[in-house]
Amino acid sequence: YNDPASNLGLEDIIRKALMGNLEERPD
Amino acid sequence: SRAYLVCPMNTSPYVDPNKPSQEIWEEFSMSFTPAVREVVEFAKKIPGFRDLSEHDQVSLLKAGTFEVLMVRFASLFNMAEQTVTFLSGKQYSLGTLRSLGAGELLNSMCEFSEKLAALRLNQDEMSLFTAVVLVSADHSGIQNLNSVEALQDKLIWALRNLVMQNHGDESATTFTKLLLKLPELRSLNNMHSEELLSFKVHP
Repeated sequence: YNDPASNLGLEDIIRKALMGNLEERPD
Repeated sequence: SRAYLVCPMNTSPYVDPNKPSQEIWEEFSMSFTPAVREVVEFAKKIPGFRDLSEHDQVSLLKAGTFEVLMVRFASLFNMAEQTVTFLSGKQYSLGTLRSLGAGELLNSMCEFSEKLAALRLNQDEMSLFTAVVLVSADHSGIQNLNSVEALQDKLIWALRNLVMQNHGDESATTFTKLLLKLPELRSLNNMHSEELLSFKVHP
C-alpha cells in the first residue's frame, strides 16, 4: 500500500515535531 | 512528469521542467513543512491529546493533517475574487489553476471554504472545531480506540456548548453544519490523497 503521508515525509516531520517537545522537558 | 504542482502550500504552481523530480519534491516539502509543524504544535495544546499513546498521536496527525490544514488555510480560497493565494503570497485565479489541471478537488476545496466562512465562527470556536477535526480523522490506524473516542466526545461536547452560547437561534443549525463538515473533510482528504498518489517522483 502506497501511503501518501509517507510519500510526503509527513510521518517523519510529525514524529520530529512531537519528539521536540520531549527534548524540551526538564529532567 | 507533471509541469504543475497546484497546491497553495507551494510557493507557486509552476514547476521548472528541467529540475529533477526529487528536487521539486524537496522544495515542495520545505514549503509545507512549517505548516505541518504548526499542526503538531496545535495538537500538543489540545487538552488530552498528549495523554494518548505516541502511536495514536502520530496516527491521528498522519490521518488528519491535511484536514486541519484545509480548515486553517480555508481563507486562502477567496470565492469573491475567484482566487487562491499561494504561500508566496501570490494570488492565482481559479481559471488559471483550472488551466493548469486543477479540477474537482479545487472546486470542492473552494466550496468547503466558502461554506465554512459562512458559519462565521469566532477564533475560539474555530480552534475547538479544528481540534475536533484532528481527533475525528480516520481512526483505522488507532490502537486505543476508547481513549481517542473519549477525547473526541469531550471535544465535540465542548464545541457544542461553545456554539450554543454564541449563535442564538441558529446555534443548533450551526452545530449540525459543523458536524457535517467532518465527512466533507474526509472526502476532500481522500481526493487529495489520490492526487498525491498520482504524483510520481522519479529520482
